[in-house]
Formats: sequence, structure tokens, C-alpha cells
Amino acid sequence: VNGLTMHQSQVLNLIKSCHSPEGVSLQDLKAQLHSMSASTIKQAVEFLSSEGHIYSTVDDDHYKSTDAD
Amino acid sequence: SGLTEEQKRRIEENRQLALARRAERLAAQR
Repeated sequence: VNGLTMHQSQVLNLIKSCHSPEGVSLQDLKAQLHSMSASTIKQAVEFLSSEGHIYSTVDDDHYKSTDAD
Repeated sequence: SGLTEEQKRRIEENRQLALARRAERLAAQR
């Protein structure tokens, strides 16, 4: 979907849906994406960050989408 | 928002860097 895998798309959509100032934590993602392993989530986050879809906020565990603002 | 001014500044800096990366990727795809 738009050059993203299904996993990457799912992670991005969850990050986009969060509008809190510090964004979504990796723990939140793991809790909501039961069928996805922690390493798959981490790889998706790293890819999305390298592509400029998301950025880290208060630390390397919290992310926001560049589209959500 | 409970964030300090320094945190807000760093978040905005990270956002700008991500937007720049996104623009680079889109330009490369065209």
C-alpha cells in the first residue's frame, strides 16, 4: 500500500491516529498490534522513520507522524 | 501538554528533519 508493506502500513496508521504531544510509544504499538512481533514493529518504525513518515519525540521510544500535525 | 520548552523544541526539530527526509524520498521517486 503506497510503497509500504502491510506491517508498515498498520504501524503508520496507529501512529497517525495518536494526537498526543509525545505521540505513540513502542509499548503502545506492541499492546495494540498483538499479531506482530516486537522486532517486526521495531523494523517497521525504523523504516518509516528513515522514509520521513514518522519522527521520534521525547525519546527513541515515542513517535509521531509527519502527516498527523 | 506537560512537555518542557526544550522537549517541544527538540520534537519540532525532529519533525522538520523528518519532513526533509520525506521530501527527499518523494523527489527521488519522481
